[in-house]
Amino acid sequence: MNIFRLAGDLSHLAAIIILLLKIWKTRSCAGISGKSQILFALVFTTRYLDLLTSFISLYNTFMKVVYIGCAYATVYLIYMKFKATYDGNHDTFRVEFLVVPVGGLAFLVNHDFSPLEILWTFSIYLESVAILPQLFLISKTGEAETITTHYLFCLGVYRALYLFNWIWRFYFEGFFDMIAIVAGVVQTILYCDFFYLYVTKVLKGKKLSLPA
Amino acid sequence: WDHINQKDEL
Repeated sequence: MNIFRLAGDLSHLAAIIILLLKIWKTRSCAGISGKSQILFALVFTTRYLDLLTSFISLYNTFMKVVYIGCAYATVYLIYMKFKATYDGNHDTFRVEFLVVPVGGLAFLVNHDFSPLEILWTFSIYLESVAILPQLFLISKTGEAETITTHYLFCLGVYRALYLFNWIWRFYFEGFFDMIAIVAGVVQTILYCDFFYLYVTKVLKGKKLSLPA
Repeated sequence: WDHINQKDEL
């Protein structure tokens, strides 16, 4: 464990908690893409199946359980409890255009052709594009609540910090996972446009609104 | 490059 990975995990945890609290406190999931949240629940489910097969550390197990629990709780709040506030008209990204190619790629490019490994690879690839429905929704509505931008910022920063974690681990431990690194770079690049808007607008106290 | 694919990351 290094400072970048710990900071990344805490940023990821913060994002998940911020989103859950935003929906719970405001009793509304306006501006939130339910499709992205379903993709994240799928990412955690396919990646953390090793909860059943191997124990790495209390920290590892605890975080995985929290991530999975919060992901499904968020999906439940969006599609069941606060369904009336779900913005289905704008949350129209065709997720099958993400899941199918990612599923195919996981079969073609992986470290080992075993079920657990292919599911892990699928989850790594899926996570790198899972935020697209959310970014698409914001581009369609042309704006985002400030709390939602903080959620997105923490979520984007987490994988950027993981990139530094992988540099650190390659340098000090010789650890190196090309699949995770390439997917992590793609994932972070997808946030760059948002990062620019976040820094130039939200941090200056303005509302995040896109040129319609 | 020494490639190790241990799954100790979240």
